[in-house]
Amino acid sequence: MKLLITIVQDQDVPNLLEALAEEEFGATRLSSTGGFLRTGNTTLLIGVAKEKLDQVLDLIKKVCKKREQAPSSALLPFGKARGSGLRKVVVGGAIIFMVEIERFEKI
Amino acid sequence: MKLLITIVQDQDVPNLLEALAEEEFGATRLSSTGGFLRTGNTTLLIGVAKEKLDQVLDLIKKVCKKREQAPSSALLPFGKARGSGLRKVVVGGAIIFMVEIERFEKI
Amino acid sequence: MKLLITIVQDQDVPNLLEALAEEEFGATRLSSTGGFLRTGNTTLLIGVAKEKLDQVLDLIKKVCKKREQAPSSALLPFGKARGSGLRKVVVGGAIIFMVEIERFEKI
Ligand SMILES: Nc1ncnc2c1ncn2[C@@H]1O[C@@H]2COP(=O)(O)O[C@H]3[C@@H](O)[C@H](n4cnc5c(N)ncnc54)O[C@@H]3COP(=O)(O)O[C@H]2[C@H]1O
Ligand SMILES: Nc1ncnc2c1ncn2[C@@H]1O[C@@H]2COP(=O)(O)O[C@H]3[C@@H](O)[C@H](n4cnc5c(N)ncnc54)O[C@@H]3COP(=O)(O)O[C@H]2[C@H]1O
Ligand SMILES: Nc1ncnc2c1ncn2[C@@H]1O[C@@H]2COP(=O)(O)O[C@H]3[C@@H](O)[C@H](n4cnc5c(N)ncnc54)O[C@@H]3COP(=O)(O)O[C@H]2[C@H]1O
Repeated sequence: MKLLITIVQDQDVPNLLEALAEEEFGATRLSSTGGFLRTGNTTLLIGVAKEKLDQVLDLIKKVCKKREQAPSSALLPFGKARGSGLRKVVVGGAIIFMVEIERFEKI
Repeated sequence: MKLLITIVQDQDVPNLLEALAEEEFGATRLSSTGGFLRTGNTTLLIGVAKEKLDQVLDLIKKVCKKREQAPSSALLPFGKARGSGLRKVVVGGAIIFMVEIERFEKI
Repeated sequence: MKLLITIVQDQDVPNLLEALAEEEFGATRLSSTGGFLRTGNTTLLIGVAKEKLDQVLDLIKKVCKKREQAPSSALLPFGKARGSGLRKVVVGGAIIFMVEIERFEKI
């Protein structure tokens, strides 16, 4: 089994959860914040059997889109210090960290 | 050392945290949401030495109970599409993903 | 690539995120709660290339400080049961669980 720690944009979450449930994939949603833009995003934990991995990755690729985003206004004083000012940046559709699950228990 | 990424129902969290602290196990609590029912649950991170693993698993089994739960009312429009309507489902006591910790640092 | 699951005190988070962004390290922030004191803290997910690991660990050591903290007042009834009463405890600068990332995808 693998655990996909998947960071996506909030706008894609309803469609992604719907698509995962329809294909019988389990998922847990955690609210999170991007370290750079300081805007809200979503971290999903998705435990998936090895042989279904490609199916889940294809599903995520289909649903999650790249977008331009502005930093959170809370960053205004920092914006200058970073030199990037408050320019928009392109935020990916999904960032996925895949980790090996040594043991899975359902109590 | 192993990291237990443990998803439990909110009702069991106070008793579980109390039991873990009494047996000197460390834990960190994250609020989360179930991907299917969209109702609130809790994700606990529990770092534990290999030789204490069975003790922690027994403790979780003792405290966390199976229950019937209805989907969040926010799902109403989806409920039909899933065919399951808004029937109650049985939610396990705990879902545990165990991951190997390569290195532990306490700064 | 390694994933650092890093638990720090809320007071250190703004400086830590600023320092990570300046050195081009990615990070995702999750709000969390300590299992023992039940006070708010922060869990950061930091995906980092193996050869940059020491640089990130040094950065965390520089920013995150040990402090004395009192348990959350919500614990009052438990406090007696723990025998520790509501004495202050020393909370570390950072707790870091390092996990091997088998595969990284940016969609
Ligand atoms: N130091 C820097 N200088 C210039 N531009 C920078 C930068 N750090 C990030 N960016 C840009 O800003 C976007 C949003 O980053 P944020 O940290 O808010 O939101 C991030 C963060 O929450 C997470 N993430 C990305 N890489 C990560 C890593 N190595 N570890 C943990 N989380 C990561 O995924 C979200 C989306 O990342 P994505 O790469 O698609 O998109 C990033 C990237 O295009
Ligand atoms: N592979 C996985 N990866 C990541 N997180 C996982 C996971 N499997 C379970 N979880 C987490 O654990 C919670 C309880 O799952 P359990 O399987 O006991 O209880 C489940 C299961 O009995 C049922 N269920 C889940 N998906 C279903 C589906 N596609 N069709 C029918 N029933 C489903 O609904 C209950 C509540 O599910 P919900 O998603 O709201 O809440 C889930 C989810 O947050
Ligand atoms: N093995 C583990 N697994 C998962 N998360 C872990 C962990 N060890 C530590 N953490 C996380 O890191 C925070 C700081 O832990 P630290 O050990 O520096 O500082 C701790 C420690 O000095 C003390 N402490 C914790 N458990 C104790 C116990 N059973 N008896 C006496 N003191 C305890 O209270 C401080 C705050 O603990 P709190 O739980 O509120 O907050 C903890 C918890 O959120």
